[in-house]
Amino acid sequence: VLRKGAIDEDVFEELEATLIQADMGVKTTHQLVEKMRERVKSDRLTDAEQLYTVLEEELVALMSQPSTDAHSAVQSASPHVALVIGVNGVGKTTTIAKLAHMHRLDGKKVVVAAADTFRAAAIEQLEIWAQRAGADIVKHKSGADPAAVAYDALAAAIARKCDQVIIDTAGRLHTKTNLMEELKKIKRVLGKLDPSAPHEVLMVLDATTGQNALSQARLFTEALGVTGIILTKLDGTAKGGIVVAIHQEFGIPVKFIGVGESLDDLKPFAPTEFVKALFE
Amino acid sequence: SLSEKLQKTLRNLRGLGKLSEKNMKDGLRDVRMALLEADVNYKVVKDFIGHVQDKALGREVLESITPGQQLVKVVYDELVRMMGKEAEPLRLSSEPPTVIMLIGLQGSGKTTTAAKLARSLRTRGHQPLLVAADVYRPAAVQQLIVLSEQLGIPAYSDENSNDPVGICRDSVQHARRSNRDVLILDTAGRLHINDELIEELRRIREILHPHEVLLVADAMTGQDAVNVAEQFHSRVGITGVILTKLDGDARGGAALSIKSVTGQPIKFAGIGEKLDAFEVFHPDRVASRILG
Ligand SMILES: Nc1nc2c(ncn2[C@@H]2O[C@H](COP(=O)(O)OP(=O)(O)OP(=O)(O)O)[C@@H](O)[C@H]2O)c(=O)[nH]1
Ligand SMILES: Nc1nc2c(ncn2[C@@H]2O[C@H](COP(=O)(O)OP(=O)(O)OP(=O)(O)O)[C@@H](O)[C@H]2O)c(=O)[nH]1
Ligand SMILES: [Mg+2]
Ligand SMILES: [Mg+2]
Repeated sequence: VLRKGAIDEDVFEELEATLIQADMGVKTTHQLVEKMRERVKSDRLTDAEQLYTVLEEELVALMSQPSTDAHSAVQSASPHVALVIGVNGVGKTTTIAKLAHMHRLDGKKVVVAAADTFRAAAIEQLEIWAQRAGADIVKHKSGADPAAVAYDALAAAIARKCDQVIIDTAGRLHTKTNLMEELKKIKRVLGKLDPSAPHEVLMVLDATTGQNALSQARLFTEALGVTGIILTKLDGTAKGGIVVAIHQEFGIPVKFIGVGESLDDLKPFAPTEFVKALFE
Repeated sequence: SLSEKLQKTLRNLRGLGKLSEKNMKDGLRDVRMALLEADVNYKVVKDFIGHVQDKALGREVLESITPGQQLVKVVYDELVRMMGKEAEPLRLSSEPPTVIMLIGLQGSGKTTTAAKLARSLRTRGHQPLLVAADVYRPAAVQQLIVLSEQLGIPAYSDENSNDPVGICRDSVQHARRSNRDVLILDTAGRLHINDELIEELRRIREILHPHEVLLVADAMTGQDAVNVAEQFHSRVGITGVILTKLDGDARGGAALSIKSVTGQPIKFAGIGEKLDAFEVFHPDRVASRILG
């Protein structure tokens, strides 16, 4: 990255190339580049290094904004219920294992719900992970109603006085109306046991995804109200810059990042580290 | 859509002589934005616009259609040409078993696609054998076995082995003994930058000499598609691509990025979760999608 020397048109072109290639998208990139042109004038910046420092500060501030949901009230709910959703193959099941593991390290009791009753060996996959993470699992037969599994999992967690319920759902494209209805039904059914549940609706997003992530965020949040994003596969070469565009447009914060395929490969989202990595 | 945008941008050019660098400049900027929004890689877009400009330059601005329509036609034709005008068939060996190896990033759809491919081959009179070579992902072998049972197509696995290379090697003997003429190897998802796992693929390739090594890639992949495709191709060597999840609303610009950086044909498209949601890749359909 062109970080030294005078600020000329080449620097802005390099900046645009970097942001676009980080999957920030045309709209967000143009907004940021325009903002930087203004800052060069208003702050009288003379060196490209200064420009990048200003931009990094701007991005960190953007990504650090707290979300609009009543976060603290929701955290104290017991059991705390997290509904995990997302399109096919992004890492939902593996991420749930990591979340369960994280809660277990805090000494919490965790129930995972095998509400993906559709995909081949989905229940078996979660069973193995639950065992490794030390979580209880509630499951029905393959083909069962996902809402019934979710309901039973919450009921069991209440009866066993567990701290966390994490619900695994089948991957689905956000454009499939009937599958989105299935998610809404899960949410409604949880509300019967606890009107405040689910306390979190976590959308799992693959860092290699491009602009389609905006459509995913839009439709999942319209259907259910997404409270946070978990950005997976950041151990690859993709930058995941689309979360900046998602934050701009929908105000949805990134809560965690996935950096590998093992139980401890989950980290809380750190805006400064994330922004630094964008420019590496 | 790009057509509508270009109609506006170039409306003053109608019947105004030839398309020149100057009068096309704004139109080309619209095309560039549309391609970037469609997830075509930044550098690929740069090259592509260069090609379009060369093709369009000097053309008479016809009276019969608008300059916008004319430019869209050049872009569309160039997209289709670059993504491989006609479908390229699967390479089958004259000495069975044909070996087809599926590789790619985690979650791209390899296991599901392996089953779809097996089903499609059986429809065309072949006797495929699915090989469960993913020993890492929990219940991955089980996933392939369940799919194979749904189809009534045999699957080879070895629950006592944690060596994917050995499993693949042994599957060849098994195919011969049971008269299966096509082997479909389902491998574990891996990062293009994981040296150890890339080396594992190279070893499988060395021992089995697959007739096809197909990169299974997600249609919603963004700018990173070039890095992934470039690495898998230079380090393992691919002979073709299968683009999955085209049943969503991703514009699919990754198709152009992958084709342009590897030069290998996109052979098939995954268009759903069911095992019959599989078809030959149509570059013209993806070209229209990319243009929006
Ligand atoms: N490298 C890497 N791989 C990951 C990460 N998270 C998940 N994976 C892998 O991605 C693949 C898909 O993960 P799953 O957990 O099955 O994804 P899913 O969203 O539940 O998939 P469906 O239920 O089929 O929609 C697996 O091979 C995981 O090991 C991550 O952070 N990094
Ligand atoms: N909608 C849709 N979903 C698909 C398509 N192909 C695969 N899937 C889904 O994508 C998810 C991941 O598919 P898998 O076959 O497990 O992917 P994989 O590449 O084998 O994953 P790893 O082995 O973990 O790397 C599953 O939920 C599949 O049902 C497709 O064409 N369309
Ligand atoms: Mg899953
Ligand atoms: Mg697989």
